[in-house]
Amino acid sequence: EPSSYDKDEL
Amino acid sequence: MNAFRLAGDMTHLLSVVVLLLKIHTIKSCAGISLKTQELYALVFAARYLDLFIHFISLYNTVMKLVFLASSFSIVWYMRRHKIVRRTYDKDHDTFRHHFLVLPCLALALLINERFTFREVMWAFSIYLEAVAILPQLVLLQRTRNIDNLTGQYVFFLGAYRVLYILNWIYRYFTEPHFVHWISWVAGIVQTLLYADFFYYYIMSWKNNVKLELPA
Repeated sequence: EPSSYDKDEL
Repeated sequence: MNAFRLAGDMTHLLSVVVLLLKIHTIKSCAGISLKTQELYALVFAARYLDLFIHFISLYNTVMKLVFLASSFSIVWYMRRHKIVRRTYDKDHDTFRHHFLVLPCLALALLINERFTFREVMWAFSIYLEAVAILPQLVLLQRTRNIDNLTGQYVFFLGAYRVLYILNWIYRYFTEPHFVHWISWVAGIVQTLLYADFFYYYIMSWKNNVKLELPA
């Protein structure tokens, strides 16, 4: 899984 | 984190500060839609379900707590505070906001990044956020005297999404795997809803006249 999967935006 | 993202978060924060300033200091919520505020409280509650499960950064956690606490306290003020609630323009805030919730939930069940509870709730929050401003925009159209703080509140809220779009464009070119179509499409829709407001806001600022939206 790409790390962008972690939803780091608000 | 890039500059667009930070600027977006800061304008978002600023919009909340402006609104709390109006409510807490002036003890007035005139021109503010309770329906929109209730939708935002729901948006944050649905999106930040992972708050205590999934740690990203201190910044992230603090901001999430700020948005959750501020949105729920604004709803509390408008409903329960004995002075503030009297300034609420209930008669003009008539948008049937409940009818936005179900379609957004249905859409989230159909279109999501993964069919899990958290992911569906995340998509739901994104869709709902995109349309949550509608009751506020309708109320503004019906408000004869839009005060400066209310105008600034909506302006900062719209500016936040514009900056987020710039942030996504930046991330698209710098982070190869960063593609969240759901938030991009919803974010663009959300920004377009503000287009009309932005036009009149900038015109009123340029011509130095009071902000008024045509009915």
